[in-house]
Amino acid sequence: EQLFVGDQVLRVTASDEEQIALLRALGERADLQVDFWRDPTKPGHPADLRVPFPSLQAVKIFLESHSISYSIMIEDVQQLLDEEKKTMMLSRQL
Amino acid sequence: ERSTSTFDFASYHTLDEIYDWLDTLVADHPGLVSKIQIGQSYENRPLYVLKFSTGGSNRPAIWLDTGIHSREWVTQATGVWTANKLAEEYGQDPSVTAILDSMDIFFEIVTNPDGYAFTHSSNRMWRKTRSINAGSSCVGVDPNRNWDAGFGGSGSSSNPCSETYHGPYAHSESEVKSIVDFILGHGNVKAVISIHSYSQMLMFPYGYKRTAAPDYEELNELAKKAVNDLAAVHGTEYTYGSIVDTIYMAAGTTVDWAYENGVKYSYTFELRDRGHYGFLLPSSQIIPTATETWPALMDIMVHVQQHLY
Repeated sequence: EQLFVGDQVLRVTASDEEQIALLRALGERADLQVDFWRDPTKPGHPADLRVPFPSLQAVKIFLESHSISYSIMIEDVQQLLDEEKKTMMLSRQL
Repeated sequence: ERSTSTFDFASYHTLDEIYDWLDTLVADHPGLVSKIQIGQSYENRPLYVLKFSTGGSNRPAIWLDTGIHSREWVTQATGVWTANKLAEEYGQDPSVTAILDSMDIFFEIVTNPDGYAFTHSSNRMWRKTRSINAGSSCVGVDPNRNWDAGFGGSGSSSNPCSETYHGPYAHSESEVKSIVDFILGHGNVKAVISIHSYSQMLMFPYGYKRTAAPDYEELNELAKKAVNDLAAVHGTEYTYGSIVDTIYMAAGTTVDWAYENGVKYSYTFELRDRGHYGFLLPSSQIIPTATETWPALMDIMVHVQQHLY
C-alpha cells in the first residue's frame, strides 16, 4: 500500500499566465512526481498540488524563486488518510 | 437481514459494501428499482447500473454516474445517498413522482470499480482506470478523457504516466465503452449528469472547443438556477458555465460526447470541498454534500421532464 507520510498539498495561486505555464511545467516534471488535485486554470484561481515529501523542498524553492504564492492546505496527507481509515473502521464496527 | 435502514450513509464504504447495498436497495423497492449489468471493467469487475422505472417501454431516460475518477470518494457516497433518496421519495415527493411516472433513471454509482478498489487496497490517490498501457510502465487511462469527442485534443495527455492520459484510442476503456454502448443502444437518453469532485462547479459542453454549444443559453440558465438552489442549503458556492470557460480545455469528456450524440442536457458536477481537504473530505461532510446536491439535481431532472425533446 502506498503511503503518503510527509506529503503536503499546497494551494498555489498564479498571478499571471506565465506563472500558470510554470505550474503546468512543474506538473510535467517526472522527477518531482507532483500530482495536481486541482489543475492550474486561470490567474487568481487556486490550484492544489500534492507534493511527495522528498520533493517538497525543491518545489517550494521553485515557487518562491518565481514569486508564486502558495499556502499549505494539508500538512501531512497520510495523517488525514489514517483518520479516514479509522472513521471507516468505527462505522463498520457500529 | 440487511436493509437500507442499517446502511451508514454518513460513512465511506468499500466496493463490496456498495455492491451489496445495491442489492439491498433493489430488495427494498422491488417495483421501482432493478439492477442491470452493462459490462465489465478491465479487471473483470461487473459494471452495475441501478434502473429506476415504473413501467412503460424505452421511456425517455436520465443517466447519472458517480465515481468515474476513483479517488473522488464523496461522489460514490453521494451517489448511494441520492439513489436511496430517489427510491424513498417516489410516491412522496411530487417532483420525483412526476419524473419517474414518465421517465426512467439509470444510475451508475461506481463507474470505475477497478480504480475504486485500488484506492482502498493500494493507493488512495488513484484516479484513472487500471488498464495496462502497452510499452509503458505506467498504468491506467483517465476515463474522462477517453470519450470520442475531441478525443486526443488539447486538454488531455498522450503520456500514459499523466493523470489525464486519454488512452490509445477513443472508448479504449471498457468502463467507458460500456456506457457508450448502453446509451446508444437505449436511444432515448435525454440527460447525462456525471458527478465528480472537487471544486464546486456545474459545467456543460463544450470542453474540447471554444465554440458555444447551440443550447448554451438554456443550459446556462438551468445551471444558474441549480447552483442557486444548491447554495441555499448550506451556503456552498459554485461557479457554473461551459467547461472551457469555467476551467480549461478538456478533450474527450463524458458530457461533450453525450451532447454530440444528441443528449441535450449534459452536465458535470464538481462537488464540494469547501475548505482544505480536497479528495480527503471527511465522511462527516457526506450528508451535507449529498443534501445540497439534491435540489440542484432535481432542478435539472424536473427541467428535463418538462422539456422533453
